[in-house]
Amino acid sequence: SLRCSQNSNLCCRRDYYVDFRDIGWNDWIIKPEGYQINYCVGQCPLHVAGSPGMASSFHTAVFNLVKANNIQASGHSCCVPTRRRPLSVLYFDRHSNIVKTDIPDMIVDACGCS
Amino acid sequence: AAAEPRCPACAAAAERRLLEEAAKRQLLEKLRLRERPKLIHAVPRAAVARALRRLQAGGARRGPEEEEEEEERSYEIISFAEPEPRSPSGLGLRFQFSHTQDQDIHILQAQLWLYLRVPQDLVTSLTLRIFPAGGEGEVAGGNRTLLSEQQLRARGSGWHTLTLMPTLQSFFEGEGRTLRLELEGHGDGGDIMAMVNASWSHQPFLVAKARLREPGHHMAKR
Repeated sequence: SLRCSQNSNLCCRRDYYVDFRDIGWNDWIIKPEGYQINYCVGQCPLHVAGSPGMASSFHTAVFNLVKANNIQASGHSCCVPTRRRPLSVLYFDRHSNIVKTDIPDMIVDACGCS
Repeated sequence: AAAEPRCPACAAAAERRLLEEAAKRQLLEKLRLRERPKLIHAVPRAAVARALRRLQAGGARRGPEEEEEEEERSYEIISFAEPEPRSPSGLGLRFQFSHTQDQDIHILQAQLWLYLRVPQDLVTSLTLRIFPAGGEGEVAGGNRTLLSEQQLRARGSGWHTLTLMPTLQSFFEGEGRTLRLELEGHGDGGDIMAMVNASWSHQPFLVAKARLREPGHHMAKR
């Protein structure tokens, strides 16, 4: 999967980190110190549909379907998350209890064209 | 962002505001909170550090049942005791839990951590009683439901762990949100109050491991 550089326009993962101190949430969230709110951005020309970030066999199958059915004009592909990972959070609830929970699929790790 | 004036710095600031709001929304939604909690009283840092270290040391091993039901969200909750005015026969420690009506909470494990400061050469025995407490004033007298009663023997100062599992499960299914514990000393145990909250870095706390099921969960599974 690609990580966005300054001028990449193909589907890639743009990293962005929100520090809880910047938004004043470090008083009730004990850990972590911030949240990696990565997101997917970029174009998905049809010939890269089903890649990167997915099995190349899947991309080949999609590519052949696109060619065989000549859907070059109407079909389109979107830049979407293809792999995510959980986020463990330790925080105070409104009764000042400490709560620990693992939130599944919270951080985008890889992007690809649907 | 398109409406914002065309300058690189403005675009970056707009992106930052946008992503900070998105981060807040995502976290609140995933933690099932309507808004960020407003902390009524701050818990002493020492008490927080001590409780987390305790939790780490006595970390619960994951049973096969938990591994098998991985997709249901599990929570570990540490609730610090709020001392109440002394009741006739001991010390009340109030804990507060809250969950919305449509959440089905299943308690997997629950333990009470109690630090007793007992002179080295003394052996004392205590009776621990647990009651649900409804509104603020429903403490003294009145017919209260005894959830659990346990005997405890202490030789010298130290932490004591008491398993509360069956008690908490029934408590959580009821309406009550506050759990009240009372301690009663036997023999020349001296002043219970002095024993339990000798210093606030040894604040008693409750550790509960719970699993949350949303309504219609089984339908989604099917």
